[in-house]
Amino acid sequence: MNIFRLLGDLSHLLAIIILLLKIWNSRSCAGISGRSQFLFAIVFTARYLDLFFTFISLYNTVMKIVFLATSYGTLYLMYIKFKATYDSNHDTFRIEFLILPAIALALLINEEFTVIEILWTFSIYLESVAILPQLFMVSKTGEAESITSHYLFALGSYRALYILNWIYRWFLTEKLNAIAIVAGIVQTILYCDFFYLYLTKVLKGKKLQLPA
Amino acid sequence: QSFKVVHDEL
Repeated sequence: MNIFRLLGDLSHLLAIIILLLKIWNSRSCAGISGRSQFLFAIVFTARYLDLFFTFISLYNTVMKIVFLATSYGTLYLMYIKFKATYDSNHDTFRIEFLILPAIALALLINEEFTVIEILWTFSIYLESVAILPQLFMVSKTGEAESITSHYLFALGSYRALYILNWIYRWFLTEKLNAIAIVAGIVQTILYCDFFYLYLTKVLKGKKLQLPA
Repeated sequence: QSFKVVHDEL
């Protein structure tokens, strides 16, 4: 464990908590893409199956349980409890165009052709594009609440911090996973235009307006 | 023995 990975995991946890609090306190999931949240739940489910038979550390196990519980909790809030506030008209990104290529790629490019490793690789590929429905929705609605942009900033920062963690581990000549690194770079690049808008607008108190 | 790939990151 190093400071970059710890900050990355905490940033990820912060993003999930910001989202849960936003939905719970405002009793609304307006502006939030349920499809992205659905993809995140798939990512965690496919990646954390080793929860039951590989013990890395207490931290690792606890965080996996927290991420699984909060992602399904978010789905519950969005699709059941506050279903009436879910903006399905703007949440229309075709997620099958993300899931199917991720499955195909995981079958073609992986470290080990076993079920658990293929699922892990699938979750890595899917996570790198899972935010697209949310970014698409923000561009379609043309704007996002500031709380949603804080959520996106924390979520985008998590994988950016993981890149620093991989650089740090590279200097320590630790074993790295090229698949996770390439996917992590792609994932972070997808946030770049949002990061620019967030740093130049939201932090100056303006609303986040994405060019439609 | 094929060394099992272990992913220690979240």
